[in-house]
Amino acid sequence: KIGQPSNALMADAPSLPLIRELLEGAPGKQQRKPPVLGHPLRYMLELYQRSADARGRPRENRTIGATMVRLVRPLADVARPLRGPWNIQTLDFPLRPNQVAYQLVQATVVYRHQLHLARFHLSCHVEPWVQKGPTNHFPSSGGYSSKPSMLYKAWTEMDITQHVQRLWNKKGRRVLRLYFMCQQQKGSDILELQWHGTSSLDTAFLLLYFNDTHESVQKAKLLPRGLEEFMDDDSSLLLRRTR
Amino acid sequence: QTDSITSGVPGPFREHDGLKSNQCSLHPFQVSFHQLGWDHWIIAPHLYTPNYCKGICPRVLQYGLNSPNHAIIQNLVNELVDQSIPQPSCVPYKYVPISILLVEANGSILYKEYEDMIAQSCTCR
Repeated sequence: KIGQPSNALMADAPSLPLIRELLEGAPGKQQRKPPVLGHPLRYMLELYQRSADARGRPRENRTIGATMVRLVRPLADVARPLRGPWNIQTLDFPLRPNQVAYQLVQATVVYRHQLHLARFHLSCHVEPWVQKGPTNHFPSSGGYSSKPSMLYKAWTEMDITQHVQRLWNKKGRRVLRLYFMCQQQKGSDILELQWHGTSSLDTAFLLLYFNDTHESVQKAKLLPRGLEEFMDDDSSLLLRRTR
Repeated sequence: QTDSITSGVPGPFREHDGLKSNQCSLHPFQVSFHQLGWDHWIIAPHLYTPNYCKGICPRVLQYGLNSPNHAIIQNLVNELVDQSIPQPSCVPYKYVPISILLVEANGSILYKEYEDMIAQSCTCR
C-alpha cells in the first residue's frame, strides 16, 4: 500500500493499541496546528535530550519521574487594568482529560520572572487563582516551591501540583487560571504598559507530568497475592516454569 | 531428556553444532518517521530502529532461544503427529521502550515513552 496516506494504512488495524492511540492522538496533515515555537519548544527539546539518547531510548539515569509530560499553552491572556505598582495578566490553561490509564503526578508552571517590555524592566511572579467564598478576590496563596528553570536564567519553575490536582478531579470543563503579576523593579507605577505586544507564550507555560498506571495495574492483577514484592523487571521469568 | 529426543529426530541441526545463518535471530532494521508518514507530528527522534525477527525455528529449541515448553511440544506434534500443525514461529521475545516528542492535534507538545517499540531479542513460540 505504498503511497497511501499513513492514516489510511493504520485504519486497517484499529485493534492494535498503539495504532488506535495514534489514530486518536495524531493530527492529520491538514489539521496540524502550527507547532509551538520559541521557549516552550526549546524547553521540551531540552527535556527530551535529557531523558532520551540520540536513538530515542529512555536514559537509565533520567530524572523526569514520569512516562508522559505535556506542555500546555495558555488559552488566552487578559491584561487587567492597572492597579498600583502591579500589572496583571490572567492566563487560562485548559486541563484536558487523558486516557484513563494515565495519572497526574506533577504540575509545574514555567514563567519568566524577569521581563523587558519597551523600556521597562519588570520582575514578575505567578499566583494561582483560588476562589475564596462567594466573591472571588485577589488570591494570596503563596507557599509554592519555586526554582530557577533548567533552561533559561530569566525563567522560574514553580511546583503547583497540589493546586492542579484539586482541579483535576473535578467534573466538566477544567481550566487552571493563573495570575502573572509584574512590577517595575523600582516599585514605581507602571504607566502606559503595552501588555498586548507580549504573547502569553513569552511569559508562561504549564507542564503536566503523568505516569502510565496501566502497566502496573496489569502486573498487580496477574500475580497471586503476596508475590508482588518479589516482582522484578523480568516479570515473565516469574511466571514461566523452569525446564 | 532432550538428548534421547534429538537422537531420534533427524534434521540438519544434528549435523552442525552451531546456529545456522537462516535460523531464528534478531535482524537490525532502521526507518525514519518520515518513511512512516509520521514526521508531521513527531519532533524527535528522527530515526527509529524497531528491528525484526526472522529465520526458521530449529527442530530442537536450544535453551538460549527462551522458548516455552509449548514450543517444544508443537515442534514434536508437527514432526511426529500432524504436519499440518505449523512449527513455532520466530517472533520478538524482549522489547525496549522508545521516547517520543510529538505535537498533539491541539498544538500541545508531548514527551511520551511508548512501551515495546524496539525488538531486543527473538524466540521461537
